[in-house]
Amino acid sequence: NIFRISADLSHLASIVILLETIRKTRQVDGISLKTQLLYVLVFCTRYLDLLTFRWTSLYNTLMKFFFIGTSIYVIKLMQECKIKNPVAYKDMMARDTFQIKYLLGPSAILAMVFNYKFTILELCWSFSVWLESVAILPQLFMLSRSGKAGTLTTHYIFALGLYRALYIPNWIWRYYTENRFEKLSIFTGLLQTALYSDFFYIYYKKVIKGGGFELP
Amino acid sequence: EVNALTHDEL
Repeated sequence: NIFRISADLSHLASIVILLETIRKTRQVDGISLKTQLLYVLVFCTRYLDLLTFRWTSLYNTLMKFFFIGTSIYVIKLMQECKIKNPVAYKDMMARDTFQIKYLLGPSAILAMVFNYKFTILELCWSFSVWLESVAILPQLFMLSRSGKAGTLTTHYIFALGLYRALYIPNWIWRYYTENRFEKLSIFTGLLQTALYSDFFYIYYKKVIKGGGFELP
Repeated sequence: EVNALTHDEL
């Protein structure tokens, strides 16, 4: 449906914007390495079903490989910056101080409690949706502490937030057309979108209406 | 019947 395809395109766009940001600035200014590492973990645990070869569609499989591949590629690019621009890299690391154990631990516990089946694949899948819902926090934390962000970085976060927000009408659509109701995706999706809501508001006020981007 | 156990989303 239209919401699902727009969501996936917005997700693709966010990654293109992120890669463009790193490529253009040749440094990692404003990008949280911790959030990016969490995304690698999110995609690797969610798409374990690639190993079972029970694929749903070519689209699905290609997208899964794309998201795993690009998330690892982002880490590689960031590590290159460490060599090329060690001062900027150190500066980023000094500001990237969110304790991710507070995200990893609860996600693991929630996955144990809320899952569709107590199997490795299902537990990893559930862990990945819980973790994805909070994975942006180190990035938002970094932004709110520095108070300022580059335009490309804000576009990246916006596109990334929009992706999960668009999944919500997609779930409503699928509920009415397919009688499908996936409670875990829906709940974590709502949580994820809620975490972005403050950011969306500031983005709307500052970026759309002109002017710089500053977080309180 | 509500179906949930197919992870066909990204």
